[in-house]
Amino acid sequence: TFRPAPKPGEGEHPLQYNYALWFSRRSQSNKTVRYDQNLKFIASFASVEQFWNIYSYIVRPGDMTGHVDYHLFKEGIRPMWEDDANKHGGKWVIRLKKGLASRCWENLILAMLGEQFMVGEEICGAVISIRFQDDILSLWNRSNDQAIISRIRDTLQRVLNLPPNTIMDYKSHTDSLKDTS
Amino acid sequence: GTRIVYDRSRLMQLRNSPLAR
Repeated sequence: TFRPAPKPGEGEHPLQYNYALWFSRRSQSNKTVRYDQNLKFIASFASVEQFWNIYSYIVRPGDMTGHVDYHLFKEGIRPMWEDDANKHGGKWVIRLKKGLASRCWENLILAMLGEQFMVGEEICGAVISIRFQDDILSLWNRSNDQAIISRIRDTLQRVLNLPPNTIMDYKSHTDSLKDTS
Repeated sequence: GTRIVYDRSRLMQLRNSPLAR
């Protein structure tokens, strides 16, 4: 069950927002379980030090196998399309060849936690999805304002330093809802 | 208002602080 972030301790460096980290695993045994029931809360944090403390205990995405996702979202935003903060927005989706997930996930979440995107309240959260073929990194934002979406893309390209042929697509959540593939 | 901003190198620096362990 979800627990809110503790207050930053003495001498710690507060973050602009508190965040919550979730985990989900899809397998044969829980294929019919509803998406939100499959989400496992890991921890939430309010400072840089609390983040590193939690992060040090967690298996790197690249070392995971099977159909696994990590979700890092601002406290109060559920990592689901239906959440009020998400439903009018969308996400940048980046396909990663095997071997890039851990580095790119770390670069992405550090940029998010450090407010490097400079788009005000727009960022909702980040997801790394480990799959059999390519892995998928995504960054969710609130609105479908083209200027904001482009600015987020530019920062993603700066902070992730992706291989030149990396596929980046923007997908609105309403499109995702219609997508039956 | 002001925003609390950290670049990557600052966050990596703070990773080694005793408070982060």
